[in-house]
Amino acid sequence: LGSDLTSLGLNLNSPENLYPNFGGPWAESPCRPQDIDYHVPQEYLVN
Amino acid sequence: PLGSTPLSADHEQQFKRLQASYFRMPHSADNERLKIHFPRQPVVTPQHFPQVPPPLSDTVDFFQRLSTETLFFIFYYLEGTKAQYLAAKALKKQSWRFHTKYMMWFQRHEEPKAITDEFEQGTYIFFDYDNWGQRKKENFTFEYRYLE
Amino acid sequence: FHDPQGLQEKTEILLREWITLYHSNTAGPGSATAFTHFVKQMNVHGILKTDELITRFFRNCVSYCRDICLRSMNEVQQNQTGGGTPTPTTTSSAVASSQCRNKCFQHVDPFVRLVALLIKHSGEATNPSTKINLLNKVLGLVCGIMMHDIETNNLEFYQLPYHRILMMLFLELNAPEPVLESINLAVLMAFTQTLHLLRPSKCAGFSYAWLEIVSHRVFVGRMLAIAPQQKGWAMYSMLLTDLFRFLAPYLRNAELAKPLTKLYKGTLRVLLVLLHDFPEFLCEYHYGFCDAIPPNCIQMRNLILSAFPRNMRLPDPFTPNLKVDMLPEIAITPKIHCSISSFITPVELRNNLDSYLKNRTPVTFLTELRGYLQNVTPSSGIGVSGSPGEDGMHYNMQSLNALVVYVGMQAIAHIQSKGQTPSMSTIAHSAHMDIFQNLAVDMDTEGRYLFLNAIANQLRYPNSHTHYFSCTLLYLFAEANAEAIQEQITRVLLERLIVNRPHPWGLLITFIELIKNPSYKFWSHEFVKCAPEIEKLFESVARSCM
Repeated sequence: LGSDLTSLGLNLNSPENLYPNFGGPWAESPCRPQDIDYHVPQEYLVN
Repeated sequence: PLGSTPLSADHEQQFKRLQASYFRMPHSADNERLKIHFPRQPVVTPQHFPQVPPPLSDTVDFFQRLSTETLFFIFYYLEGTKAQYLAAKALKKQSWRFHTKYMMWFQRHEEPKAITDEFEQGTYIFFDYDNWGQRKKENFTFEYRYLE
Repeated sequence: FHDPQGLQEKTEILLREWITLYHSNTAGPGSATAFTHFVKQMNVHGILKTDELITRFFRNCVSYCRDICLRSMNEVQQNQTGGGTPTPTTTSSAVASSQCRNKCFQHVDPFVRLVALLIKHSGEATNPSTKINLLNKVLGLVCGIMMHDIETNNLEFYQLPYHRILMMLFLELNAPEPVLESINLAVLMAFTQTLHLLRPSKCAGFSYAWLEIVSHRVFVGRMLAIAPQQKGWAMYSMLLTDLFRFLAPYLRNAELAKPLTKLYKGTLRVLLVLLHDFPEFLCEYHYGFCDAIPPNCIQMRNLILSAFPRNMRLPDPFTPNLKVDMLPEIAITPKIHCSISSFITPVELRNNLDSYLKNRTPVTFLTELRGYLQNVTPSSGIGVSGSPGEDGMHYNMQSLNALVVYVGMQAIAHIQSKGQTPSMSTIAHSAHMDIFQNLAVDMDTEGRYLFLNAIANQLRYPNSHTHYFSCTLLYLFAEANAEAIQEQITRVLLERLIVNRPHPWGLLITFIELIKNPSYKFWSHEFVKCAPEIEKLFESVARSCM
């Protein structure tokens, strides 16, 4: 009977697109903000 | 009514190779730039820890409710990520400004008064940039300094 | 091979020097300062002198990165298990594994950065071909070395270094930098070609890494959202079809060992993201996907068939007296991005088919039709190559799927050319329907199952195909000359309905019409009561209709 696709860790009712935070095919939850590279203004790169 | 189909020798071999790689699954961190401090889920945390980020945790509203210190921590430790970007936006909403030359955040006082051509009166987060740069632990200071 | 004397050592020395420069505080933003210095070094050593030398240099670098990764991973395994067989990771070993991954990345990432910088700085800004040639060279090397590695090491093959090189290079070359804009699409094409060469059917040991790359948020974003005029869609559909083709023989037998369950579930996650974010992509490429997915893989196929354009509001299938033929979208022809007729083989069949549709000759066409569709050669299409004629292998599914859709499209065009719309009366008594009725009657159970599936695969969101094929299925039920045909139509619909969601809209409205409309006398059939749970199921569906 297949599986319950709502239990794969994806928020299928999200009004936003899922792919920008998609954690990957084996991830049980989306990427966290600290996992996602962002092209922040150059001066923010303190390190 | 199709019944099963015999797997060819090639399918059998490919399956064995798939199975071997099953024991060397990629880590989520394999897809991300190296992050010294917070690689992406490198270890399994105990089940009683929250396993999933709280809902809407990637929004400015969520970040805005975090304490100023937390936002500074996120800004300086998670640089180059969406978290840093959200922390910066939340800090601005908490009326902080970023001093691009000295990478310091500061809050203007009521009647901003220029003190030098680079600094004005306000509350600055003194960020021990040198020690930070070497990631030193000892005498690492992080404090509010009032510049009158 | 046959590197010039000393090149390997020189490469290692240079690469180590670059890695040190990359990690130093004076590397500058994006390693720009380090790069300026290092290019001079490469020139001093003559690496950039000839195309061949730089190729050899890169090949040695890729091998060096691979060796570093293997060494550090083997160290971990030695520490962990004293040399025994690897076990799925636990917390402590995961920490060890992530530490040595970091060590591996600290060697691989600088190499990738160097490649990306060389690509960005090669040739004039106005002439992107130099850049792309260099990229294709490196990607070609990674493929060649990886395939050689797989053939040499078989089950000991380790995907990590190649995964890291490809992923980081993709991220580097998709950074929002003006110099990259002129090659954005060419980069996507280069990576698509590389991933197609490294597809799971060829490199099964790389499948998990492959799917990680193909479903990575940046890769999906570039391919399906950012590439202009949806130019990445065809490329991405090819990669997805590669994955379905690899899974097909295993899914076909529904014997899913853990490694396959993992890959299958990962595929479902990716498809759910596509269904949610890019439903139009699934709508437009559904045909090719259904050709590759085995007919018994119901839920995954339903997931694809359930996609509908985001700007479309689907009426509730259970709406009483729903007038499907009054829906505005019902007459619109859905986009299908492949030439259906080219899949109808052999060519003789296609010629006779066209001739029959035009003027109902050759009169023997209908009696020969089944023979054309039977497998006399190993089956193409779903990648299952058993000997022809074996159980489940009697028919060329790909040709049958194409014939059904092709005939349906001709029929729709014919009906619309008369200013009509598909209905039980307008689809009847035509060459098209003769063919379908002949297939329903003349085929054996296996063949008819594939035939009915080809029809059911078109029951999707409101469009002219859904409408026509829904009428066709109901017409075949009503006109069937044997209850077995009616039972099989019911089975094909039912097996798609009883699986977990999602269910295609067209499937629901067809089934509801079948059980609601008394002219089909559905409830009078014995098979409706063939088992208590089946009878209960029908009644529960009937109740939700009423």
